Amino acid sequence: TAFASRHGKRHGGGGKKSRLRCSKKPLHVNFKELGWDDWIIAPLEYEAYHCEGVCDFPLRSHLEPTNHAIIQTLMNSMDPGSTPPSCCVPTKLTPISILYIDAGNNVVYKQYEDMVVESCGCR
Amino acid sequence: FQQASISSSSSSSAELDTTKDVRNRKEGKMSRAPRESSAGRTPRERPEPRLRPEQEPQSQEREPPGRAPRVVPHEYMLSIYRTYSIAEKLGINASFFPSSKSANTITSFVDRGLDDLSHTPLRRQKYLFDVSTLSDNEELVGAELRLYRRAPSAPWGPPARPLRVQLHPCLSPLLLDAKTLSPHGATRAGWEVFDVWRGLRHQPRKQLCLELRAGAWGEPDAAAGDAEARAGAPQQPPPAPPDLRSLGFGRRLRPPQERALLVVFTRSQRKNLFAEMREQPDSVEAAGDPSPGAAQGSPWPSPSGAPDIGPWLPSPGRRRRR
Repeated sequence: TAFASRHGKRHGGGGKKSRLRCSKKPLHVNFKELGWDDWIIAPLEYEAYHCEGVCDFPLRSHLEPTNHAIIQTLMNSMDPGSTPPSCCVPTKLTPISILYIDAGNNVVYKQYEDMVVESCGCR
Repeated sequence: FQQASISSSSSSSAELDTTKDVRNRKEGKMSRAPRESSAGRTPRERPEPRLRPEQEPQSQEREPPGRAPRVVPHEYMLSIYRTYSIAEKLGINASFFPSSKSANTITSFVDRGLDDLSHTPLRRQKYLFDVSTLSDNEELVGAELRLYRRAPSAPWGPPARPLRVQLHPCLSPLLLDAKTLSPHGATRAGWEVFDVWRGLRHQPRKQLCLELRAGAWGEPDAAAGDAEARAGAPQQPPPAPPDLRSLGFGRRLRPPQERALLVVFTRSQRKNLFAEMREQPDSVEAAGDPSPGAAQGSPWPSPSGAPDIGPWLPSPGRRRRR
């Protein structure tokens, strides 16, 4: 089955919409639209990105799959009913700096971890 | 290597825009085309907030009803934000900067004290700060008091004698820091920065009171001293310390950007900083308060797009400790 599905797409790819592989997509965060602009001074918006797409066989190395994801993907490709495919998730995140007003109306600079997706992968 | 710090200029929003450009350019998204006027921008590319420098940092500009009053940040905090956020986008960890003292949180408090003019000459000044919002579960890694000294209108003492000013906790002999002001250097206005970390470390995190005292005159400058000796002038006893206002420390009619600022550097061990706000001891949602009034709904915007108030968000119009 794995072998068939490995090449199935190329031959049968015409009718079926080829599903997007796991990758990083834009996600524009606007704190004003979130209603947070009464305490966040800057930035009022930033590019956070998000991960989207399928983790299907064969997994590309840049998706940095865990061994578990490799096994899960292989089993899913052999028998989709046995297990779902592995998940497309952030594999590297970076912080952003935020200047905001705290409960005492003081101005605070804080570095918030894990606010921007740098890379996506299958886990 | 290029110094990543940014001079604190008033065109803050332009630099904030630069921050965004740096990120986009790094992503390869930004064309080098000149920036079109904001009118031509699609809503998604709204420029960074226009921080109006003439606003009072502590004065609560009247916001439309239902909105918490807006505090305008001190120029120093804006320059900290600009420096570290651009460094972040360049992949430089902000904690590498000595000035950040490896902190990931920098909180600024504006002085609430006033000069006690019943005493003239004014040889002591009390600076008062409400530091009750400092979280106890964050590690204090540094604290400094920034005093803006105006250029004195007239020379304040014997031309050749430097003057020491000292900083103590109020009603305490503990010397936190001292500065020697040389008569020559004092002709220019500028910021005097005192290290007050020791004063905050043992202090219960409520009100912090610091006292600036005009200390003793230093020894006359070597050259000038010899000139005095050669002139055969008898050694005059040093005059009494001057009035702090003649040194440029007077606080009357100060614009907000020149008011004294306490800057506290802390490091939070917790990775997820937003959760920290949710778990503030007195935020009702975190306590699972059963009363219907406390239920603020889910923290995520409701399908209608109007965001419910999350556990860490101030409800519109009412400021809540987060």
